[in-house]
Amino acid sequence: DVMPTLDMALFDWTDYEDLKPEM
Amino acid sequence: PDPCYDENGAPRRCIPEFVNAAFGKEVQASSTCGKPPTRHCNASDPRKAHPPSYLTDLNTAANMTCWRSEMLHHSPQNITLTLSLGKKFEVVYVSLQFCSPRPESTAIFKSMDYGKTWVPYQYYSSQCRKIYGKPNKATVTKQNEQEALCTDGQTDLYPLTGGLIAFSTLDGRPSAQDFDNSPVLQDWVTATDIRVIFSRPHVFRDKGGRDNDEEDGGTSSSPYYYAVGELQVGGRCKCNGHASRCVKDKEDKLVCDCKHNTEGPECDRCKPFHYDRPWQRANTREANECLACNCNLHARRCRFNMELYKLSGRKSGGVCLNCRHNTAGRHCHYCKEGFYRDLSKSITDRKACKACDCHPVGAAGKTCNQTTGQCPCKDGVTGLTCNRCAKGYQQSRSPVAPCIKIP
Repeated sequence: DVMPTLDMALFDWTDYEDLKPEM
Repeated sequence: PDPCYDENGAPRRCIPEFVNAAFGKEVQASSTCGKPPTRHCNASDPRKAHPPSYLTDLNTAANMTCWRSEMLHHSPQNITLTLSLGKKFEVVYVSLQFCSPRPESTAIFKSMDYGKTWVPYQYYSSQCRKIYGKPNKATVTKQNEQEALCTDGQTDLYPLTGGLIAFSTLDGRPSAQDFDNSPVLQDWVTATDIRVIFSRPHVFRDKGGRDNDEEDGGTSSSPYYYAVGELQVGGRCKCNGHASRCVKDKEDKLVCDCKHNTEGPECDRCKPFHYDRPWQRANTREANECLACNCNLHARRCRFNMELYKLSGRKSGGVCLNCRHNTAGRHCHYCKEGFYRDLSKSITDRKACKACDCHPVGAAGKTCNQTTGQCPCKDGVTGLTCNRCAKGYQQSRSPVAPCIKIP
């Protein structure tokens, strides 16, 4: 059973704005 | 068939044919008769003209055309003939056939830089020491193979016409038998120009009947002239064993028709991208052709590195420059950082290297394993590009720990 790919929309970047990749 | 390759297509030494390099070429003479006209010489009358072009034209036994100097009234008075060969030749002999009596003292020079500098080739004189400061008939040893010698041979007054001066560049030089392995003699026979200087005529008796050659320090008031029917320079167009002929280029200059991946007027360097080993002259055993760098079709330029060449046991020293298609290394033989090798494709394929494509959140870096393509995954993340949570993990909201253990 293959796991779903990571959903970028679920991540909360509030504390990690500097790490946020360009999408 | 191309003489530079054998029947199997393997390169082999090739050399242009032996020619009279002087034939048809222009000769500059410091003195030519007929201007103003005299009884025997008139530059404006073809039947009585003796221009320098007669030195290198076609002569037949029946019709020897001769260059002639002006009538000279003082001796010594140097008369110079300068022949430009137009490119480097490997000269085997220089010969002069006279229409006048042979000079008593003659010097032959050569230039290797198109007339900028001159080096003596050979002296002829009945008084070598006095005229040229050289001993008569010195022996050549391996230590002085590039030295001009002086001889009293070929200086006889007789025959009064048709006499010869012939200088063989290799005659009597010890390394001549092993010419292929003698850079000294290879250099010695190389010339772009030949110059002949007639320094002194034979003794002439003046009106008083006095032999005035010695008593007045070698000066003579008896008029004389020099006349030469043929100046020959026997040799081969110099191509270092990498061409079988010389041809005229777009600028009408004589150049070697280079093979073996060489180029230059004398095939004296390797063609671009053929720097895997140093340029070398070809010899009878080895063609020493220039070899292309091995860049797996990913680079157009390379350079030679002597250190690497020595380390490889003198086999390969080429280093590829600007590897393309995401390749790297001296032969563009592996993938650059951020790419991995697609083993289903040949290394020469334009798509041999694939981007790692590591997940911006799931991967701990952007560089994958260059062989497998596996990106470094954060804890709990899996997949080639680290784009999924591992079994027993679920996606979190934190981009720092994207997968957390399911409680």
